Amino acid sequence: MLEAKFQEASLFKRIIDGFKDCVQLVNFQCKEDGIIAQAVDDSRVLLVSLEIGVEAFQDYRCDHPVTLGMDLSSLSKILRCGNNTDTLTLIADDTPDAIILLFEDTKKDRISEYSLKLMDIDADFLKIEDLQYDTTLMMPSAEFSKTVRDLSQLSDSLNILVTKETIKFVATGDVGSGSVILKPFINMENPDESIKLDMDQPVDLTFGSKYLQDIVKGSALSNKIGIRLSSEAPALFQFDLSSGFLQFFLAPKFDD
Amino acid sequence: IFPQKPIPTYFTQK
Repeated sequence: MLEAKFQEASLFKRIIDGFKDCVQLVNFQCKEDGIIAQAVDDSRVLLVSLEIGVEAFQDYRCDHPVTLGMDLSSLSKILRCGNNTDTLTLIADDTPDAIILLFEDTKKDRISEYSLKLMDIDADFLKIEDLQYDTTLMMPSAEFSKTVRDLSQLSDSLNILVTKETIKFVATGDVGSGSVILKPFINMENPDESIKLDMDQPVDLTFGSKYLQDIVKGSALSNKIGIRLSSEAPALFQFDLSSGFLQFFLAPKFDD
Repeated sequence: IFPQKPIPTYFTQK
């Protein structure tokens, strides 16, 4: 039996909105220590990995591990039915063919109950070891989103160069080019506005803009984004939850 | 610039 209660329905809505545009059919594995989900996009260039820890819930109970195969476009339709401030409880029995979503408005004593049919989704579960990264960057997610949105207008490829003290985003296209140069800095009053750079090796990588535009949709989850880059491994873009994270692994373009 | 390598090639199958 699974009973997972979010204090605010808006959290689960923001989580699903964070990756529903790049993957559609997703297996959510519910275990006693929380919920994990993993999916690869159709072009097999982007891997999404979600982890929601028990502490992210108001109440959480999962007697037996259960996998819930869901179509995110249907799930997000149901999530729009609840008010952001409602509590949301996910309920499923041990061999479920549907999941119940229960929205409760404690003030107006209103209860809405929806049921979503589950699907049999056959998807590999990739083992994600801790990869070796050359560079780790932590910056405001709003700033990264704006940079991606602005530069993506100019090219379908976005180049990220990181050297000792500089992070440079460059887009070069038919109509023109653009570059944004950031320097690490610590904002004492508002630490979340800081830009932290930990560089072991310089990197010069190119990514598909359309994937970055999907990745920045996770910004509603956290005002910071962690970016880990390596010349050998996929880039990791991570939004932390109060307990857990939404991770995007993106394969870089490469030239021989 | 060539297109990306498939992401699963970076991760072992579980």
